[in-house]
Order: sequence, then structure tokens, then C-alpha cells
Amino acid sequence: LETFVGHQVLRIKTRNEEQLKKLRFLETLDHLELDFWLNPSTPALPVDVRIPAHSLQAVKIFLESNGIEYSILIEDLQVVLDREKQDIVASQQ
Amino acid sequence: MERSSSTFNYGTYHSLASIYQELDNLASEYGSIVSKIQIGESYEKRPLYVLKFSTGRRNRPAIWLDAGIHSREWVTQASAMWIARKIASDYGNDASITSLLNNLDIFLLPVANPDGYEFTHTTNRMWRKTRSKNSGSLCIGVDPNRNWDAGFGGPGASSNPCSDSYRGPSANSEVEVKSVVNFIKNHGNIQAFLTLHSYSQLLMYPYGYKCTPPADNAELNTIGKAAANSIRSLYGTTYTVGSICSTIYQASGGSIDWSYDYGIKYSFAFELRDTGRYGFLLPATQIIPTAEETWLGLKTIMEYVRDNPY
Repeated sequence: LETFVGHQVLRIKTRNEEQLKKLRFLETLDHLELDFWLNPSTPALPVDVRIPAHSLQAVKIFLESNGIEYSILIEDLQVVLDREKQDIVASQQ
Repeated sequence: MERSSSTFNYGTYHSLASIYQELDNLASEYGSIVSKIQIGESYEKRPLYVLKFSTGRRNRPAIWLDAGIHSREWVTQASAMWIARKIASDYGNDASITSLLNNLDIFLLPVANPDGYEFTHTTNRMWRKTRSKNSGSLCIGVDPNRNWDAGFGGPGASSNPCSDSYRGPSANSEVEVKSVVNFIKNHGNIQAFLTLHSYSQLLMYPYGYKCTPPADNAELNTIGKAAANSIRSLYGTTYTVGSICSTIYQASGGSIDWSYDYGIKYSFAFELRDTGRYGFLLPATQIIPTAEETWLGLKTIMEYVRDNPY
């Protein structure tokens, strides 16, 4: 089973089309291996993106240097997945 | 905890095998109105099972409901299972459902992408697409909600097989999509096409592949708003209602665009709750509340379909 230790999910709130465009640019950078859970769409909707540990710092620097506001939706994805797994095992028992 | 006579716990996530076993249990426990039919096989040869809820003669007007086309959105498959049992157990007890099934059939596909779902349990919890091989690429899978013959290949879908929104080599290239299309065309009397996704609490109608409003925009918006009100009445979960393009973005090759263009007027896509913390990784404790509120929205639409045939 693939693990996601250190992966974080950021919830990004954009203010305008310009900032959405910057996120769409980020989407094209395959080496960052970003997984957009909610794609950039309109400033009214958040953008949620799963970021592997190796890309976290670069992405956060990019967001902060462009004045794009974000919060951490999931601090460590593997913790959530482990709990989900435990729930399944517990209910089977 | 919602329990049927089997040991299936509706308040937790299940493996594909466990879900398929429960389909058999439901068909035997409510044999007078529920039957399990197979509409095809997935790419990796897993059966595509549909529950048929019917009380009468052949080829009645019917409602289609599917879940789990994006495999990692587990709350949708889990909600579909709870809803399946709710429909079966409410028949004969709830006047509205009894009247509904006395006039219409319901076809429910709880796991529209079984290969992807199995893969999320065994290998990669984040998997969203099908598991088909893409010739000429090492990357696997197609986004099954970009593969329908509706504006196929247009904006909002990727031509890159490694992308999570890869549209596929051609419309209906994915056997999971083709099987549903064939079933609906062969049935010939589907009045509503409803599909469950997660997340972000949206209730959407066509179009996604273009941004011009559908001919029935006003009616669909009214129905959508009534359904969203029903959802909110239970736990206060608020949904946004609108066309795909006006609500989120242009996305070509989506299922409800195909069904609407095929003539199924009542075509809606639900993006279920996220409560703002977990995205599609909702804790199992939220399965039943999510299913309960979603069912109220679906029921509102189904009652409208029953009362407004076309």
C-alpha cells in the first residue's frame, strides 16, 4: 500500500483571476507531483491540493511570495489514512 | 449504527467484496422489489452490478443513480449503499417512496469504477481514475468523468495520460462508461440521471462542456434549489446550485452532459459534503449523516420526476 507520510493538503483561497492563473501554472509542473483535490476554478471556491513532502517548501514559498493565502487542511495525510484504516478494522471486529 | 439483517455495518467503509456481498443480501432480503443485475464488466473484468428497484411491469419510466465513478471518493459508494437499503426498507412504509416505486423503477450503481475502488483499498488510497492501460504511456487510467461523449476532448480535460483528468483516447473508451451508456440506451425510458461525487457541496446540472445554459435551465435550477433546501433541513449542510460551468469550471466529457444531450432532462451531479476539514477523506462517522441528507435531496428530485413525466 502506497504511503503518504509528510504529505500535506493545503486549502488555498485566491482573491482574483491573476492568482488562479498562477495556481494553474503550478498545476503544469509535473515534477512537483501535485494532486489537486479541488481544481482552480473561481475565486469563490477554494483550491485544495495534496503536496508531497519533497515539494512542500517550494510550493509554500511560491504561494507566500505571490501573496496567495493558504491554510493547512490536513497536516499529515498518512495520519488520517491510518485512522481510516483502524476504523475499518475496528468495525470488522 | 444502521444494520440490516446481515452483518453489514452501514456506518463504515467496506471492501469491494463486502459491498458486492451486501448487494446479494439486499436482493434476497427485499426480493419482492430488489434484484441485482450485471450491466457489464470493468477493464480488469470485475462485474458492474446495478440494483434494480421495481414493483411492476417491464420498462417503466426509470431513474438512474450512480456513485463512485471517481474511486477515491469513498463516501459516495458508502452513501449509495445506505440509500439502497433505505429505498428497499421504506417501500410499503413511506407513502412517498411507495408511490414513487409504484410508478417508476430505480437503477442504482453503487460502485461505478470497481477497478479503481479496489486499487484504493489495496495499493493507492488517492487513486481516482480507471485502471486501463494507455498505449504509448507508462501512466495508467482515464478520468471516467471526462470520457463521456459530450463535448469530448474540449476544455477542462487533459490529453496527458499521466494527468488525473485525462479524458482517454476517445469517447466511451472506458468500458465502465460504455457499459452505462449501453444500458441506458437499451432501456430507452430513463427519465433522470443522477450521479454522486465528492466533495464540496454542490448540486449541479448541465452543461460543463460549454457555458451556455441548457434549454431547461430555469426548471433544473428550481428543482436543484428545492433539493438543496431538503438537504439543508437535516443538518444544515449548505449546497450551491448551478450549472457545472457557472459553478466550478468548464469540464468536457462529463456524464450528466451526455445524459442531458441524450434527452434525459433531469440530469444532476451531487458533490457531497466535506465539512471543511477532510476533503473526500471523510471519517466513517460522517457516512450515515451524509447519506441521510443526500437522500433527502435525491428524494426531492425523484418525487419531482414522478410528478412531472415528459
